[in-house]
Amino acid sequence: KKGGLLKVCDGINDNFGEVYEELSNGGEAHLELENNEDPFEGGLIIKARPPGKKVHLVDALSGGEKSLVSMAFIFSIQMYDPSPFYLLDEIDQNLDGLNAENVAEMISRNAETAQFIQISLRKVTLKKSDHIIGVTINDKGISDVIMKVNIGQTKETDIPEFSEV
Amino acid sequence: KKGGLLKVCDGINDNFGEVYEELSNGGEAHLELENNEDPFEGGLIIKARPPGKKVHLVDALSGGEKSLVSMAFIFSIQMYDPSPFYLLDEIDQNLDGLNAENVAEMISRNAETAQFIQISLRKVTLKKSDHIIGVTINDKGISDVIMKVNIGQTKETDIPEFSEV
Amino acid sequence: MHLEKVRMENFKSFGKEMEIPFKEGYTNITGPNGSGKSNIVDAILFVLGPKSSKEIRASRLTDLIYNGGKNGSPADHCKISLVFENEDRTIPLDEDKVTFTRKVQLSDNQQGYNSYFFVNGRRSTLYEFQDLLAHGRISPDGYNIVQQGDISRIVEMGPTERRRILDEIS
Amino acid sequence: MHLEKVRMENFKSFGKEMEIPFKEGYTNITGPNGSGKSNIVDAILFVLGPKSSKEIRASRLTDLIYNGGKNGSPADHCKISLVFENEDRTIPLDEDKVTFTRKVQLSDNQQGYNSYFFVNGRRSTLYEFQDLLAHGRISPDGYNIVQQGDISRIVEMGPTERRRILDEIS
Ligand SMILES: Nc1ncnc2c1ncn2[C@@H]1O[C@H](COP(=O)(O)OP(=O)(O)OP(=O)(O)O)[C@@H](O)[C@H]1O
Ligand SMILES: Nc1ncnc2c1ncn2[C@@H]1O[C@H](COP(=O)(O)OP(=O)(O)OP(=O)(O)O)[C@@H](O)[C@H]1O
Ligand SMILES: [Mg+2]
Ligand SMILES: [Mg+2]
Repeated sequence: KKGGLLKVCDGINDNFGEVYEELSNGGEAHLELENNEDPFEGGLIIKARPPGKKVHLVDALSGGEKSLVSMAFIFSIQMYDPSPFYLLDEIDQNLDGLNAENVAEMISRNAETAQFIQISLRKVTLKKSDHIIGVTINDKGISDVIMKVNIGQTKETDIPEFSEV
Repeated sequence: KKGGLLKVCDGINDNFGEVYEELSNGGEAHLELENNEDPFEGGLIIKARPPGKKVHLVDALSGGEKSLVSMAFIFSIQMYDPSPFYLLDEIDQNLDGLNAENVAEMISRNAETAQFIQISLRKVTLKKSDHIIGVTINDKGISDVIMKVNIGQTKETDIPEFSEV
Repeated sequence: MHLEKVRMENFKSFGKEMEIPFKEGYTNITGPNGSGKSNIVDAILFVLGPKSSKEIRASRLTDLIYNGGKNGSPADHCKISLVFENEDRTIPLDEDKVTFTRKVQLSDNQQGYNSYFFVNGRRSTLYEFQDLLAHGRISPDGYNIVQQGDISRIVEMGPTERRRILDEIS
Repeated sequence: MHLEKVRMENFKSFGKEMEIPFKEGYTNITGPNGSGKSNIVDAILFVLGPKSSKEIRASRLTDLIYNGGKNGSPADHCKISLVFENEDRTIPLDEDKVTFTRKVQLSDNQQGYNSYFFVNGRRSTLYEFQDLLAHGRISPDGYNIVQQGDISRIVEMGPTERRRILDEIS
């Protein structure tokens, strides 16, 4: 049992550093078990250092920096132990334009091996997707959907007008 | 003391309904004291009904709808008992393009009688402001600011390039 | 294996029968605030059976049934079906498609409703759902479903809760 | 009355002396993630004296001192001044401008630092700060300062906590 956890932690840790370095353009991050002798006695700590900064416990990071660390953790688990589909609801809320684009770029690559369904209001994100589903609601409070498949690289004009201006 | 609270609640309640109606394009909202006889024994409940929907306790609303109700509450207190300055950090994160624009429009009007300082990554919001402060950080982890005053109605090209794409 | 369709009937703001097709690859869902985007996530979690109804923003299961909106009449049941393509037999059933259906019907019994589970049309239970889906590494508490506002949760949760994510994988 | 300037020295990522002018009307602060925008809010709260240091994302006051970044050397103090224009005498001091300054200096005493308060250059206390600012309806716990991620808090807090906002006003 202990062996299993140590193996999983090492496996994910390798990916985690790589993914975070790519998402943050050069930062470093790694996982540490609080108690290596008896991992079930302690927890799992995340250390991350955005480019140009000192290593921090993740609590001191900004809103957007925390989201990037969380994303890197999710993606590194996916690389180690893939799930058939992912459902991500407005994960790009905190991100500036550049980081939102980086995350969407990485999801678009990961979507070659798993199904990714994401909810977003950001144009930078919608531009990267293969398909777009528009949700609307009428004046009686009933939702409806419009579907656009295989949009490829979306042209600006294609994105439904209710998205982010 | 009880009289004071009832007077404040009534005063704010009048504004609250009006402000929410404007921000949500036709919704209704009001405040209710849990215990009118002895208000200090109970709390304050918010009821809001977005246009086209049934009245809800605010817990069932969506992320963006909750933000609008919170904003309406803050603005209605401001109308009743103004403070000289307001500091709002990324309050438009949950909002779609239209709602973000409505909120920025209302802030821009309220800013005629009080100082509003807002942090935002959204272009729709930056376009409505009188002044923009750009914050950057160098590769040694030191922050710096660039200031643009009296931008009036910003042209698209004026907005610092690091904002939302 | 991938999620092929979500069929909704009187679930939250989806006050009619409708079907949302999903393709493989990268799909984005967008739309105005309050239009029903997160309700689609709640519909999927409703079938996968989360541990608590808090996770689908409802204090009672009957809050999930379409309430009629401003002027309409409330429905008496809600029903969601998730259709998975299963050609690779990840789900241990000898079928190309596997449909998980969950229905909540208002009733005048003590709890006020009845809850039904179906797999490809035949009666089932929540346990069978979770057992079949576990083979596909699909669990309602998995890190692969991130609800709105939750993205920083992985960073903000305590070290022990975070280690538990790894326990589940090993 | 309005906030005219914020002077920062070695506060969090602001690892040098600098001054940010604020005008009346509507000002927006923008910039990349992690660039220091919320640190400006923390600097203002640091002077207004929040009830707990958790609100400025630091476990100890000394965490607020510039830590040197990747290669630099950490500072030994941090200092913030808020300059308010006071022509309408909202703050009960007979001065056109009122400057509130707070400084934390590393020290080898038991708590590890000293904390100093100044009003227009003369020594003061946190109580005098809060008393003077209360006349201007500026309080660190007021609803007029909304920290990042807090916007839905008003809706998500319990009814009693929400009523307390009105108690403060009456
Ligand atoms: N049982 C129900 N019947 C009818 N409508 C409901 C029911 N339960 C919830 N709703 C409605 O669903 C709406 C919320 O939808 P949802 O959370 O999916 O919005 P969203 O598109 O995710 O918006 P946002 O972009 O703000 O997150 C609420 O306005 C609420 O009124
Ligand atoms: N004492 C310190 N010395 C140096 N840097 C610090 C110190 N305390 C915090 N920081 C840095 O400040 C950064 C956070 O800045 P801040 O929260 O203001 O970002 P932000 O511009 O608000 O970003 P976002 O858009 O993501 O919210 C962190 O990356 C952290 O490394
Ligand atoms: Mg939502
Ligand atoms: Mg911030």
